[in-house]
Amino acid sequence: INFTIMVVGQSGSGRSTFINTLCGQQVVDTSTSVLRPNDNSTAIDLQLRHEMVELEDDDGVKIQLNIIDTPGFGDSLDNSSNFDIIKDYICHQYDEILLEESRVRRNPRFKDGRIHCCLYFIQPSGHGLKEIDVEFMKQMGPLVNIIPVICKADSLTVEELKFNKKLIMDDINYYALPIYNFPFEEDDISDEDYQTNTYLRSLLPFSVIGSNDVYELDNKTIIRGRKYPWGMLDVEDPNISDFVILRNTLLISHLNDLKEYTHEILYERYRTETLSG
Amino acid sequence: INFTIMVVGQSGSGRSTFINTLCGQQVVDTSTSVLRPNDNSTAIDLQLRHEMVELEDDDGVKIQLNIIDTPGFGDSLDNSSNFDIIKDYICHQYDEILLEESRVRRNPRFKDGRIHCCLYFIQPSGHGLKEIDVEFMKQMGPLVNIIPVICKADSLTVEELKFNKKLIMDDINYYALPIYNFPFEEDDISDEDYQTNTYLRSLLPFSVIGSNDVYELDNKTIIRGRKYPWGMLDVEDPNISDFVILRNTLLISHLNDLKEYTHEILYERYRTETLSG
Ligand SMILES: Nc1nc2c(ncn2[C@@H]2O[C@H](COP(=O)(O)OP(=O)(O)O)[C@@H](O)[C@H]2O)c(=O)[nH]1
Ligand SMILES: Nc1nc2c(ncn2[C@@H]2O[C@H](COP(=O)(O)OP(=O)(O)O)[C@@H](O)[C@H]2O)c(=O)[nH]1
Repeated sequence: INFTIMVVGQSGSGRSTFINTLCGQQVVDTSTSVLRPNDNSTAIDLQLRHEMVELEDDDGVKIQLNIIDTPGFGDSLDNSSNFDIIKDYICHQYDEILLEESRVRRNPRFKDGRIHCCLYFIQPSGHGLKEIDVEFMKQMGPLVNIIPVICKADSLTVEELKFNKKLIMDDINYYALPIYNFPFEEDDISDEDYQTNTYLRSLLPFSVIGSNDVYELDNKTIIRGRKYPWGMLDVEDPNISDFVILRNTLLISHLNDLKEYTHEILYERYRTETLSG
Repeated sequence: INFTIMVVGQSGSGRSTFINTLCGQQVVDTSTSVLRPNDNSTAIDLQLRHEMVELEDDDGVKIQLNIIDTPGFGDSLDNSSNFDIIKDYICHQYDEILLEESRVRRNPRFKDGRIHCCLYFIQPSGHGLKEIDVEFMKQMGPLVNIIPVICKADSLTVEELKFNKKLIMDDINYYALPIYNFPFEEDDISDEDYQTNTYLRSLLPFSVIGSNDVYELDNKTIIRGRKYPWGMLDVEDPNISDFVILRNTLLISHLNDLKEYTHEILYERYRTETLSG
């Protein structure tokens, strides 16, 4: 199974750590320093970094997970050109499909590079969305499934997390931002799936905590965690973040939904708009 | 005693909470939502918010603390105009002094509005300084005493805090950023002050944790703290942040140093440059 996700967020959002935590292995080297500002050309403000990981679930099903990281996003003094690089990449994948569909002789080794899900990392400011968040979701939402994520959720108390989720969703609704909110056909869904999708919608934006460190607890269990002087946390503890739910949603329960929605709705819309000129 | 500090940082850095923590009282309402992006005019990207607090130290010495907060800083898609508003304000205070000094009849009720210290809140990204950090310190450093601060230090493990401090100081040195690094006259300083200043220099950037919440511990002591599911922390615990040291430095040990440096060095340089045309 081929699945492609893009992870977008400012440096220090914890994107690389999240990728490693999601895959349960070192995929990205989090210590590789981002380019120093003004080091070379100030025109290079965003780079797309590709990683590929083969994951296997409990039933032996293999997933080839393609991850696109975005170091440099939102890190410049003027970030207005960030989006073009991402938009061009997304549209380029759609163009490749368009070309391939119109060929008489199909290329048997054609690789579908479309992004099935874009995780957008929001820094919990306590004040809702910033301009860059609103603009990104407004411009990219029509092209790719965006799932908003609150990063570094361990910097929030229980009340702050609730408050930040509410403020962010209020803004998402206020600006009518086209995020992926687990849509379904009202008349064509099982009760169970209806429950699941409604529940997932209620959790948005998902809160995540990531870590590259593994610890052995007193009872000999191994956890991926963060160790503070005032306490230790397990990133997979469902009581303190939605990480486990998000991982399950992306790689198991909604992998196909996300791929279908990309192909049947988002790509279809792009195809129609492009062909009608 | 009159003392003026400016607090600069993106929304969500914890500026308001820090101000309340510093003063030990509710000075700023942290729940007042910042303007929604694009709500009114996108030209208003930074507001200067003035607060005044009267503090009294253990010896009964009264300090009139003037605090200038900067909601909106670094929150826009394009932040290149942020600095002008701050630069204009700082220079305007110097201009006022210049005018007052040149008057034949002095105004007995003249109020000195110069900023004695600017706390610059850096988000710990794990990758050193961002372009906005470098540019701010480069442009404002010659006009005002800048003390760099790592905000929300409770989102960092002990190793991460050390690592972030190192990366940030490496960048400050690499770009030769003119921060206030506790300067002193080599041949005109007591051993004790030499020790103190060298020690404070070694702590830069200061790490801070702030909180609006107060808790009563089992042993009946009251602390200003942050309560997480995995543990409770006391923001005044010197082992986990430099907050207490920073407060002491600003309001007691280095209050006069900062005022003198502002008047004798920074204002003097501005005066010379302005009068020579
Ligand atoms: N508090 C906290 N820190 C995190 C988390 N994830 C990553 N970090 C730390 O944040 C810093 C930057 O992480 P990194 O993954 O490199 O972020 P990126 O620049 O977005 O790729 C590192 O010091 C990480 O250890 C998290 O969930 N919570
Ligand atoms: N983890 C952590 N959160 C903080 C800290 N200080 C403030 N906050 C939280 O960050 C959010 C924004 O704080 P605020 O003071 O309004 O930030 P401002 O926008 O810079 O003025 C609020 O939810 C605060 O409770 C801190 O030291 N650590």
